[in-house]
Amino acid sequence: FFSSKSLTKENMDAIEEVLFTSDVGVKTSQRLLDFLNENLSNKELEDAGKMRDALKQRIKEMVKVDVPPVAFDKKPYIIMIVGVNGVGKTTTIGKLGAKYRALGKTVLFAAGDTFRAAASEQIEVWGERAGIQVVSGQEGSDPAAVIYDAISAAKAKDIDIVIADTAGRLHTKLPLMEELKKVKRVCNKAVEGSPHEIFLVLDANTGQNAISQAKEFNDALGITGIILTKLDGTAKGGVIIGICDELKKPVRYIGIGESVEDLRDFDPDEFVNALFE
Amino acid sequence: NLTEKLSGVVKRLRGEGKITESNIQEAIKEVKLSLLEADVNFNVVKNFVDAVTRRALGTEVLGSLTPDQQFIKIVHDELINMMGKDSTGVELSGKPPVAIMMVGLQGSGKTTSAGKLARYLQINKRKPYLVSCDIYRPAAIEQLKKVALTVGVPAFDTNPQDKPVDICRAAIGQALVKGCDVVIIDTAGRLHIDEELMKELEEIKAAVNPSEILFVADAMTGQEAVNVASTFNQRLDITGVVLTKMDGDARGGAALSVRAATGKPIKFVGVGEKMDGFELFHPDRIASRILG
Ligand SMILES: Nc1nc2c(ncn2[C@@H]2O[C@H](COP(=O)(O)OP(=O)(O)OP(=O)(O)O)[C@@H](O)[C@H]2O)c(=O)[nH]1
Ligand SMILES: Nc1nc2c(ncn2[C@@H]2O[C@H](COP(=O)(O)OP(=O)(O)OP(=O)(O)O)[C@@H](O)[C@H]2O)c(=O)[nH]1
Ligand SMILES: [Mg+2]
Ligand SMILES: [Mg+2]
Repeated sequence: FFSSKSLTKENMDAIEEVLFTSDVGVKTSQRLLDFLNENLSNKELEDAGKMRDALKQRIKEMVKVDVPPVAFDKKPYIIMIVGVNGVGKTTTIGKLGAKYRALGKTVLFAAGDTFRAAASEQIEVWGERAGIQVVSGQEGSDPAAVIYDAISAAKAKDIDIVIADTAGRLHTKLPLMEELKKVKRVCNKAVEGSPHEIFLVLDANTGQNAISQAKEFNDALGITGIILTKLDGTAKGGVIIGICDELKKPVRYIGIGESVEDLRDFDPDEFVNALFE
Repeated sequence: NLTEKLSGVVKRLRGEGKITESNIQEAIKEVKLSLLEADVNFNVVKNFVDAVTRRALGTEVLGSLTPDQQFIKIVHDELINMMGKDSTGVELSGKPPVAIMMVGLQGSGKTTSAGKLARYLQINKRKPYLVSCDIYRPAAIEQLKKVALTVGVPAFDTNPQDKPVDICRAAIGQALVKGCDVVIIDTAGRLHIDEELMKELEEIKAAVNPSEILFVADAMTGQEAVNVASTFNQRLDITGVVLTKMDGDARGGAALSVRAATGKPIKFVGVGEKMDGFELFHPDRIASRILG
């Protein structure tokens, strides 16, 4: 039901269905259809195969944000993990820590969720499993203080990478977003120029609300990358197409399960192919 | 919002005596797009819009309402109609202790909702007992125990080396001993496509014969809400839905998707991280929100 001069009705309906059911969203789907109309010949627009290839190529361009890889060029390299409730932040930290250790780095976890029941205990288990020290605080203590202590410990022990967990929070809760800004300022106090990465974790099951999540967390903190979790489910995570195109932030990793090894580098080709499966 | 968009589009209905297929085409398109933006499932939107069209066609433009108001009212009423009734809470029939199972995808809010439900039942003069049979997630049992402590409700001392079915049976035995009349079972998050773990839920159901099986769904869920909810419903015959994280700004179209896919009632809404962030479901509230 978009106005489209040359796309045959069948081809348009087919494309719309794939895009909408993959959570690509109304606005981004319209932009993709406009792109096809503007760039393909009438003959090509009648060829479903050519359309699909052009669409895949365009989507790939939109999600492949041209930024250098994560560099670990400062020590300690400080990574802050943020996102709304239940998306997989703590689990992803467990996976990242193990991954970086396997690359020969020393890692320390900061248990920056001092709010939720058993949050420290949860990240402590991940630390134990990977042989990674966890610095935590009392439940209800100031998360910025815990993270500051963790960074001090990392400096004293000559640790390569600090990964700071934070409590899940809805982006609409302004005092909680202010708390994150404070955590960011405290990191910078401890190590100038840090945090060196702020990764926003998004759940692939999330619909269009992921767009406001990305926008609000980015406006508040300036995120440096996205981690898309739970892609082992049936959701496609299509909402990140519009997010990457608009915010120009790269998806760095994807989560594909609940075990420590279930983390992969983001591959635009894999992502686009999965959309059209 | 949709009302504003529709007022513009349906203005031309003024001066027309009846609503016809052609004169509401634009309005129907606006409704479609608005529902998709609200994360209502693509096919649920199609069916909803067909229902609205059927209801609207041939409707006389009544004297008291302007045509746009009439159309909006039809959309609103149809949405409320599809969402079901005001929730009356949980069904607790059967010999005590009665079991309630909390099921759903990873991270949807089951453990938190289990605690909230316990608090709600306690306020309603029940004696709830909490048990975690999540032997997989690090510190899951600890989380549920802490939640129980916060609410002031006893919790089973789950041994993560035991099987979930045995844990649940033992917990019911303990609840009986303690004189509790409801056992709320917190299960591990799982994928609807994980055959082994879906079977585990079926086994727990068979063992405890629950009075309620509540599917806990995140309000920000997108298109897959239909697929996930249908699968849980087909495997378990859920009795109700808890929609969590409604204190955010997600439009919550998943509510309509889940309702349409399962026909089961939405019983509660989670509106915060604390134990008091729990309300009975009211269809008119979510209908306005979905329509934006
Ligand atoms: N299937 C699947 N489950 C995941 C993935 N990542 C995390 N999970 C699960 O999602 C649930 C929530 O994960 P957490 O790491 O606690 O999420 P969180 O964002 O830290 O949650 P809060 O701190 O409460 O906001 C857990 O059951 C995890 O095992 C993934 O990639 N795939
Ligand atoms: N803002 C808000 N947060 C909620 C709500 N319900 C749950 N949460 C949060 O969502 C996150 C996940 O909640 P859990 O109860 O751990 O979810 P779960 O379904 O038990 O997760 P798994 O056991 O890993 O599948 C936590 O940070 C909760 O505090 C709600 O209604 N509003
Ligand atoms: Mg966490
Ligand atoms: Mg849980």
